Amino acid sequence: VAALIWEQDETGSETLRSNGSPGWHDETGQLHRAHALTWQHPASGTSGVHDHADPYRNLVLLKVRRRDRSIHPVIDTIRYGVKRKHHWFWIDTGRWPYAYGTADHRGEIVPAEATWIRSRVEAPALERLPYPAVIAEGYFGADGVLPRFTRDTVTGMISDLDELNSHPATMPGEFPTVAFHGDIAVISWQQHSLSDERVLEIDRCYPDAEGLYAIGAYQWTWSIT
Amino acid sequence: SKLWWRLSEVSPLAEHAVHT
Repeated sequence: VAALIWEQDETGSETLRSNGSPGWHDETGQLHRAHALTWQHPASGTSGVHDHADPYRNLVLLKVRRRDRSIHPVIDTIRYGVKRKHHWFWIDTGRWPYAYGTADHRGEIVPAEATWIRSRVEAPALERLPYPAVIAEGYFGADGVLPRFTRDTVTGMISDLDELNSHPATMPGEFPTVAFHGDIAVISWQQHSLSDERVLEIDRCYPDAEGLYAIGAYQWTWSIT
Repeated sequence: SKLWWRLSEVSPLAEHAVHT
């Protein structure tokens, strides 16, 4: 039956791959895998993938309709998420059968028990300009730290990016654009070809309970300045 | 706890699995 195969690869990364035949391969001839993006906590040796796939339950069946008819088959959930221009697919491993869904933004950045410390961070995606932030102490993701910013700081990023994007030496699409839609920070990239110019939304960032924004989490490589 | 993937990576895989 049509399914995504959920497994842990040799690096410990939690992956999904197609069970279609012929297989889905990347440009290097390897089986194409979608890697889960999650946190690492080296001090305790834990990571967001500790609930890894059970070898007896490791198929995400795409067409199975649950007894509860309010739950859509996974493939319908995925297609509906694409149609709604969502950016994320999630599986809740906390109970069986697993819950799943799509979202336009990512809710969980690190576990609730993380402590947050003041820092200054920079990312290549933002020309390594420094920004004040709080970072989750000891947690890492996307090869960097996981920061949260005030709305004022995000507003500063937006004007910095506007300036970078309007600079004559900047290539179209070299830097992202960020814009507030109400309380939501919308992150996009310009895509240019000879015949076409369009803006592709890649993520949305909602303010959390403290009004802070984990902008670029798991998308941009943030490091401490 | 939730595991998160980019939808843009998962949706082509899912369509591939369904259509082959």
